[in-house]
Amino acid sequence: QNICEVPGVKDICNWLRKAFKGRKPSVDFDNDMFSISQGLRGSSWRGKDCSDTSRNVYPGTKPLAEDRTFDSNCNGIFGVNKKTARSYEEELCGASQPRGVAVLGDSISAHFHMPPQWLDATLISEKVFEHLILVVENEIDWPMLSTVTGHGKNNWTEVITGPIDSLYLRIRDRNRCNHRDYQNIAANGEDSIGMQNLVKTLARNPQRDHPIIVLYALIGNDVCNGYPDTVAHMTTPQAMYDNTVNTLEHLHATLPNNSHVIMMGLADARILYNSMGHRIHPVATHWGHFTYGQFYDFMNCLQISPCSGWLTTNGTLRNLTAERAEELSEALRKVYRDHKKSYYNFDLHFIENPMPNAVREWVKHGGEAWQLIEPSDGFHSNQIGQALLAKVLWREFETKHPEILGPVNPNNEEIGRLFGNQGGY
Amino acid sequence: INGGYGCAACTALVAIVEQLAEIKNSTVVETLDYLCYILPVELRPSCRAALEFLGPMLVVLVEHKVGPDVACHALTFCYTNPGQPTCHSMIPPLHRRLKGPSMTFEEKVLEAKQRIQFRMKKTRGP
Repeated sequence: QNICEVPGVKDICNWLRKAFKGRKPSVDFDNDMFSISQGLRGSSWRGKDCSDTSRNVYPGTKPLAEDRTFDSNCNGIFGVNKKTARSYEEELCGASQPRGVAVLGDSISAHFHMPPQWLDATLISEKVFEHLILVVENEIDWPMLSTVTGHGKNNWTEVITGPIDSLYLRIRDRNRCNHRDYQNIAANGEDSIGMQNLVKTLARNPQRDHPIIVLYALIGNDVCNGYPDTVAHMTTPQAMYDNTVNTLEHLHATLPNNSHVIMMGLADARILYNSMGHRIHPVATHWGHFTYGQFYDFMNCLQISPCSGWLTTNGTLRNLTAERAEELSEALRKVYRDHKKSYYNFDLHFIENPMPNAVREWVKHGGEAWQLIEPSDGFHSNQIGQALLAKVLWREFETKHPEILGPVNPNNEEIGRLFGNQGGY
Repeated sequence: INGGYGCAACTALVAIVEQLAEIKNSTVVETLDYLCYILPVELRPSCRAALEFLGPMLVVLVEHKVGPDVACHALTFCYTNPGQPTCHSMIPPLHRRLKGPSMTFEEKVLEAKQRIQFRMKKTRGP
């Protein structure tokens, strides 16, 4: 009865379990939480280490000895300007107020994307499985193309298409000294309960590192579960409040002074069923009649739905889920009101969930909501949606909280001229 | 419950194999072989081991176009826990269901199981 007991499939199941279990980089010889390899919580998730044998060398740290001889913070800037005898790090970055960016989140922040080509008999081919190993080692997430930590080039266009835009890229454009200073601390299915532990994998030293902008973006799993009595298993507003305060307490102890923590409200995901319910799922493209409504019901029957409150043909249940999501957002607003003055290492902020604005903007430009949703699960935001969210969030920060972003570095051009792509990713 | 992820994976696999065989106008054996071939080289041995075990059963089920729901119940990756409803994906279109409404779902599953047993006996010999 258990498919994982079938010869051959057993090995694959073991491999999947192992890949999905890790929360820290697997390849990390110096134990500084930054890696030189990509998958298994490596550089797809956190800036690539530039020395995996030195514990004091990693992205986001304040430069050691002004990086006169080597690059200790992996931003690609090091050496001495012979004309002035000053280090480049000091000259180009010293007054620039560098900062990193991180997200504490769920599968939306990690950017879950199962290529629909894997399920669609009309599109399946050797090419679409070419990067399967990396995809699994990244937990079927694409943090390197995500809203907060997207970076680099899309080398996987056979299975994922759309623009790359992210808060990290925009913060780096603003100040190129921030190169590689990103951390994606998100996991599929993560909620406010689990985040109290997962936050411990955020690597930041309050004395040695630069400040960081942390997005607390648990936008759904506190109302999402696969149980038939789903409402009974949702987080209560009081538990949401307590869990969030616990996570903030941990951040208070680990973030450098002048950091920012931005809590994001939960999403109202009624749009999912409304836009996807009658569309055809890729697993039956050739036969052409298996709708997302049927797909959601099948997942619910097997009790493996990522969210039976949103992904259901039952409209009353979707409304109840929306109600609880709003109550949990209100709990976050209360955390903000009660604790905005409590933490001296960081400023606390609250923002409403940006999804409705992103959808509105997309529709305004002639698009349709379903075009922003992942085809394989009918649940997550796709590459277009991820990039659009980055744009909407950035606009919100620029207009309402510009202090979060820091000043534009006037030396950006010079950095580009001297250090090119700064070592890439 | 009711087979959970294993049932979902089986259902998707059978749906893909059936459609792919139709699209490529190939036999079930060729289609299964192709699916292992297109995986990264590291996974091919596991895929072939799985096919050695499951392949003969899948061939019987897909050749008879029983559809993913019946196939995965016959293979027992999908089942019905006491007190739970029987899960149907309803993936294959109506015209693909060979037997009409005169046969219940349970009867179709039973018939598919018998086909598998017959094939296995034939393969193994007396």
